[in-house]
Amino acid sequence: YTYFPGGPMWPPFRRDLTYALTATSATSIDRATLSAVFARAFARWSDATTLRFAEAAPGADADITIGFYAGDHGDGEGFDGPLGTLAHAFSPTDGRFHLDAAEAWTVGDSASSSSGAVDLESVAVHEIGHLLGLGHSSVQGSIMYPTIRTGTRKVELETDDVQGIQSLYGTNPDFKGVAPTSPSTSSRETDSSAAADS
Amino acid sequence: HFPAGLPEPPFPNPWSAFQNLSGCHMGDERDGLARLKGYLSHFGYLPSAPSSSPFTDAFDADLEAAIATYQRNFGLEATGALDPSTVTQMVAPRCGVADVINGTSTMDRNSSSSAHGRHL
Repeated sequence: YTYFPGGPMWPPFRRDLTYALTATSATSIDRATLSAVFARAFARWSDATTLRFAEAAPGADADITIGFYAGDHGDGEGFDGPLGTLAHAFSPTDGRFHLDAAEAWTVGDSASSSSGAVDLESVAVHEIGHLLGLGHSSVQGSIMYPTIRTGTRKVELETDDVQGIQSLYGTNPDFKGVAPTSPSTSSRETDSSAAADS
Repeated sequence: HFPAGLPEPPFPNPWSAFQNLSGCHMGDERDGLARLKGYLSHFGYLPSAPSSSPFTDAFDADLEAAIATYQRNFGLEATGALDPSTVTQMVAPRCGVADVINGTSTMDRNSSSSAHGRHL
């Protein structure tokens, strides 16, 4: 695990953070599904740490804003269409999390059924790591590894991710630890069509 | 995993043209290397090109060093050349956050906590 240069993090008096889905008109995924996906993604980080997350009420100011955008969208980091760059997020305490609206985003089990599909929850878990202060990890298999194969679902924190986030924010006393994974059949990797591996 | 040897899947990838650069090394000049330099610049491995002097298609020492850093970050053999495994890694869909910020590799735990830089 790594941190951004300077080690930015949310200050100790901000352990209850809110997030808002602010720009969702560019995706066909319905609002209720999006809420459920991001709630699960945030919960994976709060399970391991002292941080807690809640979706903000409509119209309320939120610490973290999440939206889908196409092409240039005003932050100097324009998206490039299907595949390529999938999403980006800013380090603490900026709170912006942008997803490329041009991707074939899928939710849950549908991730493995479509060529070029990208699992939304997998990318959400990764970008939340950035929002909390983690940089990219060179540990293949970690959530914070920079690349993801199409048709792949990778949502569970690995030891490397847990150590990184707990070093920043402490440990949730109820955290059960990282679930062991089978080396031969992993539910985390259900790849069917990796463009990267062609 | 997509089986090796089969043609590219029929969906667009903005970086798929990099596969034509497989095998390039120091001293080569090949159409598309300028775009690859842009990719490496975007993720922090090369400084941005000034508008007065855009990237060229020459495989120079700076590109070789940038590729070697990329290879180290992704657990590949740090040859500095565009071997097939490096190109395969480069065309993979990925997060847009840079791996190297202000010359400091955020993927190198020994150096990532000491420098200050842009937040994205």
